[in-house]
Amino acid sequence: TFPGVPKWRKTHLTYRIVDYTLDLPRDAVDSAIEKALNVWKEVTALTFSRTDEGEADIKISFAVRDHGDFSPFDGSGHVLAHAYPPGPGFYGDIHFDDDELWVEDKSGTNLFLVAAHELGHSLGLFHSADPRALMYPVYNRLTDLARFHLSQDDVDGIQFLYGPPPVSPDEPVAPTESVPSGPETPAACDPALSFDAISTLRGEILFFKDRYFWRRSHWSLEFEFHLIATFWPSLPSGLDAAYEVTSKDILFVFKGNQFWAIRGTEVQAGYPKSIHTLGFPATIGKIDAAVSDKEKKKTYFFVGNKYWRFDENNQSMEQGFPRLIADDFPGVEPEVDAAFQEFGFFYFFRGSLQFGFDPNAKMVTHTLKSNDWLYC
Amino acid sequence: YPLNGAARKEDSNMDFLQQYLENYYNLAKDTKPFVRRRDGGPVVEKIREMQKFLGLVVTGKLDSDTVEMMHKPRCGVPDVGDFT
Repeated sequence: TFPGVPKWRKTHLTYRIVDYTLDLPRDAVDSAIEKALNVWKEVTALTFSRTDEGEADIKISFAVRDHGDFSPFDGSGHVLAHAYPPGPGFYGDIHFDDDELWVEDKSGTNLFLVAAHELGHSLGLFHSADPRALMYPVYNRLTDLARFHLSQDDVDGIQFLYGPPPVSPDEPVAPTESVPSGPETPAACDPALSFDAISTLRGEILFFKDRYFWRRSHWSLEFEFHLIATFWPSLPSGLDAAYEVTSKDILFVFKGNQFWAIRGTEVQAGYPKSIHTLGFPATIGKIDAAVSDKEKKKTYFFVGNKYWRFDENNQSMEQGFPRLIADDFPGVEPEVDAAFQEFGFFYFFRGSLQFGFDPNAKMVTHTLKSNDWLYC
Repeated sequence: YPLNGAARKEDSNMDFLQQYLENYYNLAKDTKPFVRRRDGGPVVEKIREMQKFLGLVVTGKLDSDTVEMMHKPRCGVPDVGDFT
């Protein structure tokens, strides 16, 4: 919060769009502001109504350079906008720098993202030091707009000021459950934890989940937890599959019908590519998991209850596939979420369970919780 | 000529740093001149504060990661203190 913890003493607030940028149609500006208001409305008891004239709690305007508040804008780039904490007069107001190119997508500065951030200030939130938070001060042009959500830090902050949203009398809530407080960071030792994708990378093992991954090294009993975007800003979240080709020092990651090749922190030029360039039929829209047999230079791709085998030497999908997973990997669940190879074993993950498969004995030799690798 | 160019770039970086710290980290405006100081003066402390806040490696120095972060588009509201 701001120094002194200023907040609105009411839960219904008015807003007014005083003027518009010429970068966007008016209805696009209206829509971006409404969407940004909803971000905060969804997690609090706050409600908003629009007024088109006179005083409003939150007045929204576009301006350039000196605009009468002793905080001049600086032309294109750097400062995008600013806003004032709750209070009378200019307090609560939002000013956007109209020297920016305001857009609805990511081709310029996304108005919705900046508006949602500035509204946080208008409601009483100060900057957050959490890079995952909407209230982090630096604009993140890589934010996935389709999957945008507040961080737990944002939710905790705004609910500290205004409380959670009221529970509808029609909505059953188990007495022992707290009111949902928004999207949460996955917990390593959550007994229900499942993984999106798993791969080795340069001697470490990466466990991907939503926007995050755990990084486990052989040389340390500690494991690290990071945002995917911290290392690979252009990658999407919620990956489907990942595998490493150690001989090429490349990590391949998959999401939907696309895949990326990564060396270290560098996404390789020419990617993403379509998964169909690997030889999948056009009916396949995504893969569930992938694992590379490092010695045999074969990569296994799992889709539903079937799998394909790719020859890394020939760079082609092998004949005779797909085959049923159950036929060649007996004991493994009919479908898998993630897989990787380590210590000569294939490890297949499904939900909160993992199956250690010995390829020589062609059998599952041990079944453990998925997060056993995270010392849980 | 190249040496002068390099010096100018460094001065420009330092001016930008000073302004950034004044705007967003509540650096007192009478702290100048600071760029030649190599001790743990208020500017170094402010750099450290900024690096910690922005999730950078805390070195107290104007390293490339810090400069890159400072040049990214951002909100004009200070990270520390209030509007100056």
